[in-house]
Amino acid sequence: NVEPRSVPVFPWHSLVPFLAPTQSD
Amino acid sequence: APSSAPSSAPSLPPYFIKGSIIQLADGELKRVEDLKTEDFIQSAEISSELKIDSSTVERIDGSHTSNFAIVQFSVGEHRAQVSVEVLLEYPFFVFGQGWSSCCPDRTTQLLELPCTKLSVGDVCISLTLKNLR
Repeated sequence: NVEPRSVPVFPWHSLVPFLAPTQSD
Repeated sequence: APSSAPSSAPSLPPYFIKGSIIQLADGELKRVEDLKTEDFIQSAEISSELKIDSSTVERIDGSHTSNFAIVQFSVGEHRAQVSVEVLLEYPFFVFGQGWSSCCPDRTTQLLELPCTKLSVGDVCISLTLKNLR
């Protein structure tokens, strides 16, 4: 028996580094 | 038993491997190697919390002996200075160009992800939080 493998789906934003600029005020 | 596994072999996230399925904000599915600048921009426009910022590469310090590079960015309109330490093969998405890393040969070898050389002056896609009122 061959079980269907679930293919992982990743959200688009996980590919982008989260670079939060520091707020000066 | 204490884990004594060497920590010198960190792995990249699985979603950078060629063929990985990425879901855009509108639900569309694309392979990671097929993503375009517009996909990120349009997804951010739909998002209620995230916005795209431009991060310009100002400096890259790296060595093949450590496998790591420190990339210094100038982020957003305020040009805030942000440094990140990443694996040499870690891919960033450059506006209008696509995936780029400090060592594209390693990226292609390890991930099979088509990649160009990340250089000073490149403008990468990054995210910040939208100002919520």
